[in-house]
Amino acid sequence: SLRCSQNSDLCCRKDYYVDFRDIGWNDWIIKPEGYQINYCVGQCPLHVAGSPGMASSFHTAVFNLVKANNIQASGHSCCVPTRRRPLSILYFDRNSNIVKTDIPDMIVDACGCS
Amino acid sequence: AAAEQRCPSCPEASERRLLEEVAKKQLLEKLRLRDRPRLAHSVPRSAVARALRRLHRSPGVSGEEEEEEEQGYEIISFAETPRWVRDPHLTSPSSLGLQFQFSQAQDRDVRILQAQLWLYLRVPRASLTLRIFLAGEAGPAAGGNRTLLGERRLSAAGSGWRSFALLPAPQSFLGGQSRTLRLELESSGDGRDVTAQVNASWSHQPFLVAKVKVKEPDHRVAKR
Repeated sequence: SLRCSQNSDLCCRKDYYVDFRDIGWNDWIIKPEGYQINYCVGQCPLHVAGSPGMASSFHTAVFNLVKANNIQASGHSCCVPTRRRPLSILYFDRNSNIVKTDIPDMIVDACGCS
Repeated sequence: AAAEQRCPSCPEASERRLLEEVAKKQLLEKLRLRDRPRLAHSVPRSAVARALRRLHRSPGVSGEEEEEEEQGYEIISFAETPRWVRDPHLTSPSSLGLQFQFSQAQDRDVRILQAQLWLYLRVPRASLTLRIFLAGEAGPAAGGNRTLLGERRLSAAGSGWRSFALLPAPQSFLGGQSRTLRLELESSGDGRDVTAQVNASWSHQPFLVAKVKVKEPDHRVAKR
């Protein structure tokens, strides 16, 4: 759930806003004007495996297993979305009907290490 | 954008283009559209604003059990140019035909939870009873079989937008292949026919507000 910054290559959330005018889709998408196409990027070294951006019981459990079994970095822990939210959208379909729907899990809110 | 103008081949510019392509692909995939819609005809902004105001006013879908694999949609459909008596679907000379075109994807189960018709009516001094039918199929074979969807007696004289709940929600028009809903309006009251009471002009197009649930084909759970 940490936003990416210049001075760290650890797993973080990269924010990016796409404005529908920039891609020429504002003629058929009525609302919103754009949306956050955030994504997760960064390293997940062993000592942070299982941490969704901050220490948590899952992380402690993983870390203890690693210590107890002296597991080398055979497997990989990946930087993945740990919390996402829906995008409410209002648009014209090809018959000029207005359609309103919520697209689930569309926006990445937080990232963490698997 | 400024950076992009200065140096189109810089990493920021190419990352920006890549993300915009990803955003387009993600949106079309989540909306289950093959390509972005090319609008058949534009809708006046005032009609959009008026319809959206009513969309917020229409009651939410209460008590509808949430099935997680169903996606909920609210659709506002504006009537195509009203058909007068020439329309073969109409069974009585003084009725008004309204046609709505839906473009729900063919391969998915669509359930209509609610449907409301909004009309701009001029109610004469005397009372007016309006009946709304689901028009039958066209042509001589049809025999004018139509289904009553709504009937209401309006006594408050004056002009304004009125809504009519269509019950039972006309499930059939989304089940078939045509995706076209044809309604037939008839009025009785002060003797003038319904075309004198309904303002179906471009600025006051009748519109339909429907709440639907769409079940995805790959989510069809075998009922055990």
